[in-house]
Amino acid sequence: MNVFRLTGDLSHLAAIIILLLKIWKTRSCAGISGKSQILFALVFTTRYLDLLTSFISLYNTCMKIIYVGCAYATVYLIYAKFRATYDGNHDTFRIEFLVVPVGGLAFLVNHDFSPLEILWTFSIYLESVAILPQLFMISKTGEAETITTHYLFCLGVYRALYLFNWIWRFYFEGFFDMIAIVAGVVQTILYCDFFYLYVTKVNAVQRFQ
Amino acid sequence: GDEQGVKDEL
Repeated sequence: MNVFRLTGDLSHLAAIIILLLKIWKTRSCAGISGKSQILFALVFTTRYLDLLTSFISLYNTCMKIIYVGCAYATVYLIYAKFRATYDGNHDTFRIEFLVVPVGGLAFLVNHDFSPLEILWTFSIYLESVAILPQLFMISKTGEAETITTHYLFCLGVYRALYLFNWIWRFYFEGFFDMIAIVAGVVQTILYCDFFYLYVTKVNAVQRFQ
Repeated sequence: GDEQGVKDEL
């Protein structure tokens, strides 16, 4: 555990909580892509199956349970509790175009051809593109509420910090995981355009377009 | 840091 990894995890946690609280407090999920949230729930489910097979640390177990629990709670709020406010007409990204190729890639490029490892690889690849329905939705409507942009910013910062974590681990532990690093770079790049808009616009005007 | 060992990252 290094400072980049810890702040990355906390940034990820902040993003998840910000989104959940926003929906809860406003009683609305307008502007939020339910499809991205389904993909994140799928990401956490397939990645954290090792909760059932191995214990790593109390921190690890707690964070995994919180991430999975919050992901399903968010999906529940969007598709059940506040379904009437869900902006389905603008959430039109075809997620099968992500899930199917990513599934194929996980079968072809992995560290070990075993069910758990393939599912872990699938989750890494899928996470790197899971935000696309949300970004697509924003580009379609041309706007996002400020709090939604804070959510996206924290989510992007999390993966960027993980990149620094991997650089740190490479130098000080000789550790590197090519699958995680390549997917992490892709994931971070997808947020770059958004980062630029966030810094130049969100803090200037309270409306993101 | 083996490739398919214990995954401590989230």
